[in-house]
Amino acid sequence: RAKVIAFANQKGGVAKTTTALNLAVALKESGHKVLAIDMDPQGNLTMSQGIDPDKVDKSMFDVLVHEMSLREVIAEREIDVAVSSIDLAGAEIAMAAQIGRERRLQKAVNEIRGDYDFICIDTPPSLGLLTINALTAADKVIVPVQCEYLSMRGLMQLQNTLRMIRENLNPKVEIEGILPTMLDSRTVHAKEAIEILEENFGDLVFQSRIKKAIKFAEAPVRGASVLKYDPKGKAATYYRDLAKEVISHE
Amino acid sequence: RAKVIAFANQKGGVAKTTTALNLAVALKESGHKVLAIDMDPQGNLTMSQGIDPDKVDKSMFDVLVHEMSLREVIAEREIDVAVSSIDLAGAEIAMAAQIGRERRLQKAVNEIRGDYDFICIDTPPSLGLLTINALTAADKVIVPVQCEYLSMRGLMQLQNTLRMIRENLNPKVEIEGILPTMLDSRTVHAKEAIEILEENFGDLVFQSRIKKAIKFAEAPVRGASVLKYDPKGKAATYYRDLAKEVISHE
Ligand SMILES: Nc1ncnc2c1ncn2[C@@H]1O[C@H](COP(=O)(O)OP(=O)(O)OP(=O)(O)O)[C@@H](O)[C@H]1O
Ligand SMILES: Nc1ncnc2c1ncn2[C@@H]1O[C@H](COP(=O)(O)OP(=O)(O)OP(=O)(O)O)[C@@H](O)[C@H]1O
Ligand SMILES: [Mg+2]
Ligand SMILES: [Mg+2]
Repeated sequence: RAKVIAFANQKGGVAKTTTALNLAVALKESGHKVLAIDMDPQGNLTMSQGIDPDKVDKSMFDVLVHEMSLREVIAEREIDVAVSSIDLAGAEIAMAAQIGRERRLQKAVNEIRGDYDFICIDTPPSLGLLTINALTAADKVIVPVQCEYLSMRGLMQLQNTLRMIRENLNPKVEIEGILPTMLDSRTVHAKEAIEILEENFGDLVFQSRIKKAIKFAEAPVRGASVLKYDPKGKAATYYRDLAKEVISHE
Repeated sequence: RAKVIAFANQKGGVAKTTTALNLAVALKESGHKVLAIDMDPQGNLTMSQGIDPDKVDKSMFDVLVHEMSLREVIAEREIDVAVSSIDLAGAEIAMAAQIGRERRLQKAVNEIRGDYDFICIDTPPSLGLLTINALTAADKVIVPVQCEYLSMRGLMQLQNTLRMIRENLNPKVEIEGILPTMLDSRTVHAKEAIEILEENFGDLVFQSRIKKAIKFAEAPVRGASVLKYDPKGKAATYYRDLAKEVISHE
C-alpha cells in the first residue's frame, strides 16, 4: 500500500511543484513505484514532464467531477503523472454542491494505492477545495518553505487548516517535515529564517536543505526533472538526500 | 478620480505583493494620494506594513461580505492600507450565492475614488472570486512575471481570464504592463525569458526591470517598503523608475 504525500503551502512560489516532482523521481531512482498527481490548475507538474496541459483530453478534472478512474489520466514519463488541465480551475465550482466533495481524491487514490509505493500530490497556492482534497487523501504532508519572512508567516495558517482536516476529514494526516527551499546560505536573512523554523518546529524541520540553483528553473523547459537534466549536479543531490531522509522515516 | 491598478498573476511568488506595495509608496513619494488594498487572505501586504492580519477586527472580508465602507478598514501607514485578515479565505464561499458577487469591490472602490489619485490592489495567487473582484474594479492590470519558464506559461491563462472579464464584467480593463521581476541578469535563462516576453507581448513589457535584491526579503520583517528600509539603495530605485513609467502613461 502506497504512502500518500501531499506537498502544500498556500504561499506561492516556494517550490511545491519542484519538490513534488524531483522527490518523486528520486524515490523512483531508488527502486520504488511512484505516481505524481497534479492538483494545480496551472499544471506546472504536468508541464515539467513535457506535457501541454492545454492539449490533454482527460485530466484530474474528470477524476474529481466525473469520478473517472485515476488510471485513465496517467501519462508515463520519468514517473507516472496524473495530469492536470485548465478545466481544473472550474472543479471547485463544479463540486461546490456535491456531497462528499472533500473526499473525491481520497476515493480515487484508494482504488489504485496497491499499484504504487509512493504517491506524491502537488497542490495550488491556496487552501481551497483542491488542496483540501489532497490533505484528505494524504497520510503525510511535506511543507516546502522559502527561507524568507513572508513565506514563514503562512505556516500558522497551514497548521490551523491541518488541524481542521484532522478533526473533520482525515484523523491520521500529519506533517512529514518542513523543507527549507531556495536557500541562499550566504545571506543572514536565510540563516535567521532557518533558526526561527527550528525554534518553532524542532524535529519537524528536515535535515536536508534545498539550495538555490539555476538548474531548477532550466530543467522544466526541457520537460525533465533535475535528476534527468543534470544527473551528476548538486541540484539532483539535494533531492536524493531528501529521498533518503523520507525513506528512513518509513 | 483615482486610477485603479490590480496586481495579478495566478503564478505564486512572482512579487505581486512586493510590487503593489513598493510602487504604491513610490507614487506617494512623488506627491500622489495612494491607497493599497489587500485582497489576499495571506495578508502579506498588510504584514509588510507592520500590521498583524490575525489581530485586525475589521478587514476586506467585511467590505465584501457585509458591504462595510472601505474607509472603515483603512490603516494609515506609509500609504493608506485597506487590511486583509484570514477571514478573507472564507469570503469566496460566503459570497458564492450572492447576486453581483463579482462587483462587490468595484462598488466599494467607486465610493472612495475621489479621495485618491492611485488605488493599488494586491491579489492572491489564483483566478478565483477575489481576483475576479479586483479585475472588475480595476482600470489597469500590472502583471509581475518572474523571468523563469514556469512563470511565463501562466500568462496565457491570465489573458484568457482578462478577456472573459472584459466581455462580461468590465469592458475597459487593460494590461498596463508586464513587469519582469526577481531578475538575476547574470543567467542565460533570464535573458532568454525576457526575449520571449518581448517577442510575445512587445510594448506591453515595461522598460523597467526589477532585479534580485535581498533587501526585498528583509524590508517586510521591519514592516517597511524598501523605499523606507533602504531609501538610497538600488532596490528602491527600481520601483521609483517604475513609478515614473506608470505616471508617464497617464
Ligand atoms: N532550489 C531552487 N533554486 C532556484 N530556483 C528554484 C528552486 N526551486 C524552485 N525554483 C524555481 O522557482 C520557481 C518557483 O518554484 P515552483 O514553481 O516549484 O514553486 P511552487 O510553490 O510550486 O509555485 P506555485 O505556488 O505557483 O505553485 C520556479 O521557476 C522554479 O523553477
Ligand atoms: N526583486 C526581488 N528580489 C529578491 N527577492 C524578492 C524580490 N521581489 C520579491 N522578493 C521576495 O520573494 C518572495 C516572493 O515575493 P512576493 O511575496 O511579493 O510574491 P507574490 O507574488 O506576492 O507571492 P504570492 O503568490 O504568495 O502572493 C518574498 O519573500 C519577497 O520578499
Ligand atoms: Mg506549483
Ligand atoms: Mg502576495
